[in-house]
Amino acid sequence: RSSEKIYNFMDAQYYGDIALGTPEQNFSVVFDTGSSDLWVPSAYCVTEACALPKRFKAFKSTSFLHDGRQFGINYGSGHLLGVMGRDYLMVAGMMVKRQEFRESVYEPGTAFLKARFDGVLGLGYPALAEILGNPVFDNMLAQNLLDKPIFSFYLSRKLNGSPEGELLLGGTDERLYDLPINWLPVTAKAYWQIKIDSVVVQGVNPFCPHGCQAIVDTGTSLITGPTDDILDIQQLIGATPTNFGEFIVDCARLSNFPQHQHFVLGGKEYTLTSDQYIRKEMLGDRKLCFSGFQAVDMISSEGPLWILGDVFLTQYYSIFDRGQDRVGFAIA
Amino acid sequence: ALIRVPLRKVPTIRSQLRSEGLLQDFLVENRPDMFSRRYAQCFPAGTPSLRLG
Repeated sequence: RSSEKIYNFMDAQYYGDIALGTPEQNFSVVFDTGSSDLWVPSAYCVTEACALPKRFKAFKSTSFLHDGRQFGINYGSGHLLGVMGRDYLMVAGMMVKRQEFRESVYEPGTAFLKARFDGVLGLGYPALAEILGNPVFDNMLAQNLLDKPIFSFYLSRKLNGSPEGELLLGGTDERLYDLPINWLPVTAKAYWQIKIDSVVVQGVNPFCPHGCQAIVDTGTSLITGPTDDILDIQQLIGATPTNFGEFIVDCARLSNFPQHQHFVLGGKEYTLTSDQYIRKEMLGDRKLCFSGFQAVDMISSEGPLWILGDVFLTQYYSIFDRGQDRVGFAIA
Repeated sequence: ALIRVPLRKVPTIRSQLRSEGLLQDFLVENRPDMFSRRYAQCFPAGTPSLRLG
């Protein structure tokens, strides 16, 4: 699971700022509903992967509390090691006291040198946390910092849009979505897991005919699902595999893509047009068009999991309600 | 009590690795299972293991 999680951050694209310690040390983090821990690189990290300008210097924080416990995450060919600590956390001017977090002291590989973010702030349920202690949002609730036990995401599809994205802690902003909100109960309190009624591609419904489980994940950019289903979808939209497990389509055909994909959630249809489920990327002066669907086999006790990532969440404002354990969607 | 955290959208690690021609190396390093499956398809059962690492 940890392996998949770290791998998935290679597709994360929305970051925000936090600060840790006294005086404050600033970090950019992915606000990730697909995990529940807060971690940043440590000043003690000596590997090449940690040659980042921003590393947490515990010795410079007067409010830092050393925890002493270690953590390790196996992934790929390497192993990420870290230690746990506790300090003040500032998020958009709000101070969370005694926040547990992880400092990574050994990171294999160099992938994170490419990242524009320094760490990850998980917004999942405590059951998903790999360290003891409250996740950030739980601490916010325990310290009565918010009016409502809710947070919500607005993610714009445009680069340099205004705003490019916004996380609201404690409520929603009705200017960013159209009513009504369709609420779906959380089916397992670890990820933000919900039930998909069905997935319809090209008017046919061979996927999840009897419903399946999905997690709503702001830490990944794509929509993922079981390999067999995703390969069928790629075939239906005419996407061709690359060597890297991605699927590419001919950009010139985009205007001829009549297909719509529908996710039926809580009896309501959520439509993605071809322009919305195809990701465009420039490689030099060439434009590449990738399918927004990716095969990732994640198994839960309730069966295979789909992931609704940014491809979906840029179209639909998402609301995460810890008070009533439900996820709401509205047209962004 | 309503806290707004502005989010920035930037290219993914995948995009950056691709533009620098480093994507395959990254995937071999981080998803050896994916490449093992590909090799398994290329070499039928009975051939010596080509597991990475």
